[in-house]
Amino acid sequence: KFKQKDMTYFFKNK
Amino acid sequence: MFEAKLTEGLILKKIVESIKDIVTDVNIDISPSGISLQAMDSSHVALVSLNLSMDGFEHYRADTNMVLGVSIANLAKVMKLADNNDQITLQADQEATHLKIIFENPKTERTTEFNLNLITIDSEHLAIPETEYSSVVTINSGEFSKICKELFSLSETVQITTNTDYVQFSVEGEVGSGQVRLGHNDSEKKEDQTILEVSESVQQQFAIRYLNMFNKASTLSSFTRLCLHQEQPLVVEFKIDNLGVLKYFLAPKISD
Repeated sequence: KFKQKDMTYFFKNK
Repeated sequence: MFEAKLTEGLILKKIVESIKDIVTDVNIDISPSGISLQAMDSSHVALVSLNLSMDGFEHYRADTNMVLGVSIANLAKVMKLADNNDQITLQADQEATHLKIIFENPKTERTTEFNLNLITIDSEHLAIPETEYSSVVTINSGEFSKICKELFSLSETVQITTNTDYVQFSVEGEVGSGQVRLGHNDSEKKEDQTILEVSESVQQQFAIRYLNMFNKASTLSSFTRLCLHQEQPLVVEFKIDNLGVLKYFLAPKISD
């Protein structure tokens, strides 16, 4: 099965 | 004090239509140099980023930075009041509680005004680093829309593969499997062009449902730019002539 990572995994909080 | 007048109001109407299915409440950032917004969808796998330069407006004034919290669903309802030929003016005072939106049609002398109540949104603001994408594909926006729409009827997921010769969109589902392959095409007819700039091949899978939502923006731009990098989110980019850019980021699907 597939999963998608959260955007915050790729881009850090400002 | 903030005031911005856009002669071609239809562009703003299209932008709101292009993001309303993905994001709900959004902080609009006003600065002396332009308008921007960044918001994630509720599941945090997609992100919308809009940048509009003050240069694209007929009139633009923002004395200081301001944040206007807006319900996009309500903004979309207000935008329905606009005729496609209307000019749109946005106005907000310092410490504003509402955003004034004015639609004017110089030909018919019709003016519509609405004060949209602002809301306080506690949202995360992500720092998106400058990335050198190893594959950039520029493709006719109508064609990309059609490919995604038709493939979605066959599968939930599309695998995008790039190499120096072609970009390939492949699906595998209960119905069967197949792919659409587009080679580099710099024909004289600009709208037929597919431009591949590939330094490193990429292979990633994405949920087509999101791509279909992003493609609502295809009416804003003749071309869609797909920026890919292995292990990084896909960027689906629509340039808005003389005004700015609307970008969507989508996390790749990875095997669990």
